[in-house]
Amino acid sequence: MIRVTNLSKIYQTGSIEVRALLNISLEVVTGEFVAIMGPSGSGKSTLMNVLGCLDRPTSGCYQLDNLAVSTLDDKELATIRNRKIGFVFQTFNLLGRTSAVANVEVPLMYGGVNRKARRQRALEALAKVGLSPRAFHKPNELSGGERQRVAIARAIVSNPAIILADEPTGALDTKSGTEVMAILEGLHQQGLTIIVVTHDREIANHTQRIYHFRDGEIQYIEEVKNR
Amino acid sequence: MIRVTNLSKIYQTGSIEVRALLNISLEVVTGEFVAIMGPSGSGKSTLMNVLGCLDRPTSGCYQLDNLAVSTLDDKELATIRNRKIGFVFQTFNLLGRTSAVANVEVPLMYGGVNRKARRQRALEALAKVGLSPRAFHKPNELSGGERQRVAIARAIVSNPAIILADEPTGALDTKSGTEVMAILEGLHQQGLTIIVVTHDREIANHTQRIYHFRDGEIQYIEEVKNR
Ligand SMILES: Nc1ncnc2c1ncn2[C@@H]1O[C@H](COP(=O)(O)OP(=O)(O)OP(=O)(O)O)[C@@H](O)[C@H]1O
Ligand SMILES: Nc1ncnc2c1ncn2[C@@H]1O[C@H](COP(=O)(O)OP(=O)(O)OP(=O)(O)O)[C@@H](O)[C@H]1O
Ligand SMILES: [Mg+2]
Ligand SMILES: [Mg+2]
Repeated sequence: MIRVTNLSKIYQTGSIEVRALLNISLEVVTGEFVAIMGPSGSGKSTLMNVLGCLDRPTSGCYQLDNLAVSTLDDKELATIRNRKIGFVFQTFNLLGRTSAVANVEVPLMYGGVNRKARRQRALEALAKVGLSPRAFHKPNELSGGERQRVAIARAIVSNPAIILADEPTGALDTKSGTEVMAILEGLHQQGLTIIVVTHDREIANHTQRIYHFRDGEIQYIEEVKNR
Repeated sequence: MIRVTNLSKIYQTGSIEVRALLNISLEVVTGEFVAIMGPSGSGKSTLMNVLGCLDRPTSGCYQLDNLAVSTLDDKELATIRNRKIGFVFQTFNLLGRTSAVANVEVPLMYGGVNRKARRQRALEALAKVGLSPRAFHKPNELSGGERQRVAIARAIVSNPAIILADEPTGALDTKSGTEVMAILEGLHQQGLTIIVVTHDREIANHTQRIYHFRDGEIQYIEEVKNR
């Protein structure tokens, strides 16, 4: 499970301080499906980067399954990240010079999966997001929504315990967005813990609880009814 | 005005042909505000790139203010692009190593605007999109929505005759998205021609006409009522 206590993140740009997160505390129990909403610049991606072990907080504590993440060195952090977490980045972050399928295979390389099996699993993940005809295109040969779906396929291919999705439907039309949510709900039913950042109320309505952010703080927590 | 006649764009990836646009014909009169909607991969960005003189069609004709764009060489194309068109890219396309304000200044360098005036106008454009406190941040020091707003500021700073906005609110919360549409509507009232690609019906409702795309073709054209 995920437990954050008094977490802060302050960026220093020259003499200017940006307080991206201010004393954040929250708890997500294993198997829950929650959402994070809030205005542009309110700290959502910053929190996701800390939860995804991609960034360290300035102060406060992050426990992942009772492991105090803040005490780990970079190598241990990378191991946790690659084994437990599937991350959909807000800006996709695909490798520009390799095909969609090669991009999706990347998380499987840490798990020591052999070459033939990696290719097969990556193709299956791409099929799930409707991208089989585009498997061998490079990112600059894909539409915006197609790149986003490659990023989603990459996040789910290794069957991680936790999925952190930072605005996974931002570049998608309604139909594709609904299909992506169906994939996430299917994974949730298999027992995965899922945290999704979204600007779309429709998307948030698929979850159990919504954290509303404002200016680096949690303004209020909403239990989702009528799901 | 913008007139496209029998426009096609076919991508060749090895032996595979992707028909991104198939015999597209449309006309946008000077001063109109129109939208393009359609599923992921239906050809919207491809059309925008042709309209923005960033890409050439495989066949067909594109006339911009009675100038046959297809007959121009790359240098002439670049001149038209820099003088007449402000472009908001779906993936922002900011220069990673320079600040937000320097990014916004770029279109003004083609117009021979002096250094002091460039800085002032760029800061005004950033103020319009609510980003004054972030003017000196680099793109990787900005949130997703902030980067999108820098891209919008850059598209409007040189007061171009035409604005092509490819999903300008995709990374924005509802409030920021509404503010961006207010900016575009203000420019429209000043006489600018605006074409916006969007997945959001709310956004499209602000325009006069919507082109619905599917599989590289215009499926139908909708006149927007009750604006
Ligand atoms: N350079 C390229 N080479 C091959 N195929 C390409 C290339 N660029 C785009 N495509 C394909 O052309 C089709 C149309 O792409 P386009 O970017 O116009 O879609 P779109 O309507 O903007 O989609 P989205 O809503 O996802 O942004 C897509 O299926 C894409 O895979
Ligand atoms: N490396 C950095 N240095 C300085 N400031 C930063 C840095 N990264 C982010 N920020 C600032 O921290 C604030 C929070 O950023 P964050 O990316 O978490 O916002 P967000 O809630 O994800 O916004 P959006 O909805 O626009 O994606 C923003 O105002 C941003 O300008
Ligand atoms: Mg963000
Ligand atoms: Mg597109």
